[in-house]
Amino acid sequence: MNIFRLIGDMSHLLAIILLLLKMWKTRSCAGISGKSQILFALVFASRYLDLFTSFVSVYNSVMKIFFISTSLLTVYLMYFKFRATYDSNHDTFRVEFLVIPVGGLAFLVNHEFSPLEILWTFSIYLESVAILPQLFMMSKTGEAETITSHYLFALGSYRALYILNWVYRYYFEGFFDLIAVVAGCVQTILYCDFFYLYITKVLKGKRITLPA
Amino acid sequence: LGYPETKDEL
Repeated sequence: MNIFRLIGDMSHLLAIILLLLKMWKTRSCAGISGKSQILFALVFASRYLDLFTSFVSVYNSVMKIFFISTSLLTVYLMYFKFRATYDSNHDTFRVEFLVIPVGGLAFLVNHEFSPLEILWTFSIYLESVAILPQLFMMSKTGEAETITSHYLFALGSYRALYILNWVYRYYFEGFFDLIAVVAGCVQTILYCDFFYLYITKVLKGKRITLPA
Repeated sequence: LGYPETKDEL
């Protein structure tokens, strides 16, 4: 555990809590892509199956259980409790165009051809593109609420901080996981346009609005 | 260099 990894994990945690608080306080999931949230639930469910096969640390297990349960809670709130506020007309990204190619790639490019390892690889690849339905939705509506922007900034920062963690681990521990690093870089790059808008607008007190 | 059998990252 190094400082980049710890802040990254805390940023990830903060993002999830921000999203849940926003929905709970406003009794609404307007502006949030349910498709991205389903993909995140799928990411955690397929990655953390090792909860049943290997123990790393209490921290590791608690975080995994937290991520799985909160992602399921988010999906439940969006599709059941606050379904009336879900903006499905703007959430039209075709997720099969992500899940099917990513599934195929996980079969072809992995560290080891075993069920758990393929599922782990699938989750790493899927996480890297899971935000696309959310970004697509924002480009369709042309705006994002400030709290949604904070959520996305925390969520994007997490993988960017993991890149610093991988640089650190490469130099000081000789650790290098090519699959995680490449996917993590792709994931971070997808957020760059949003990061630019966040810094130039949200941090100056303005909402994110895109030209029609 | 290699990947760990037990994955400690989240």
